[in-house]
Amino acid sequence: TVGCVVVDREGHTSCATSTGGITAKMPGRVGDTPIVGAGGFADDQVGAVSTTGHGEAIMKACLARHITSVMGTGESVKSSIQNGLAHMESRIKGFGGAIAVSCKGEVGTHFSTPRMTWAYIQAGKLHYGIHPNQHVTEDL
Amino acid sequence: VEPVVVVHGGAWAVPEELWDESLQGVKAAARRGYGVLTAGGSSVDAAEASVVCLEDNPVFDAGTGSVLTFDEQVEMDAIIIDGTTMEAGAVGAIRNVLNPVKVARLVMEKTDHIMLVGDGANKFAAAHGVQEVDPEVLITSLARQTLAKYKKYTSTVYHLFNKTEKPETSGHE
Repeated sequence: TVGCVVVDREGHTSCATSTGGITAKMPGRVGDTPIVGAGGFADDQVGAVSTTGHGEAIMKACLARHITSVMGTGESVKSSIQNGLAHMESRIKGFGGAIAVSCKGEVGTHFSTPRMTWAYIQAGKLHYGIHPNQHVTEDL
Repeated sequence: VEPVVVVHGGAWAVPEELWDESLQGVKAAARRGYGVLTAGGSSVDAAEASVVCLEDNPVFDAGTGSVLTFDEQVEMDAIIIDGTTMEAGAVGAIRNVLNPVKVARLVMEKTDHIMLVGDGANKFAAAHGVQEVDPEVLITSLARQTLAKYKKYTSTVYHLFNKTEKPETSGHE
């Protein structure tokens, strides 16, 4: 699965997520990716989220909507993602990851799987990582 | 607001042989989307551009490089949402297109619906000028190997433990 979240100079947000699904899936099976509030969510009043992970668990947890709901309470973006993933793990035993951006430009990435590749560009710097707690920064 | 483009290439146990290619892929996708944004594109344009870049990279499970169904087919899902209007477009189980996210955007902008699936999604895509590609174009040798390993492993397990139910799928989005 791949995904992207964006906020522009005016605070307009968007998200997109795309996937080939799971190996050996049943033909016709659709996962979380195309479901609003599961595979992605965006609302200029809060921010945008794209998720990845166990599709059925993400759908049950409405993970993207959960994360934006927590963001809406004033929690940091990263903390909101951690909250959503912890909820999904404790309630459904599901694992995954998410990227998010607030309408104010605050970025968050987190995952409960062994690894997740992510990258973002903001203020002339490229940030990226793949391992837990890895955060590399380069000047553009 | 300081503009930002964030991308991911999937959360899973990425094997070591894919670490470098995956990182190069997400970095390139972030640059692509940010370039669109700084050139005057909208946030939707930027999100679409970044995801197209990732779909076109066979190292990721989306577009070219998608994993295979049990029937050795590629079925893809995608969504795009505009946070300003909260308009959304999505496709499910679409086949034989290079960039499902582009079809999702067409669903958002050209219909009153949120999601189209299966044959309906393919017919809609064709009606809007999205060219179908040979399914082989989307399938990588890694996807074939992964499915073959899955089928071999699960059939062994079922023989050993005398299971009769259909095997569970492996991996995830």
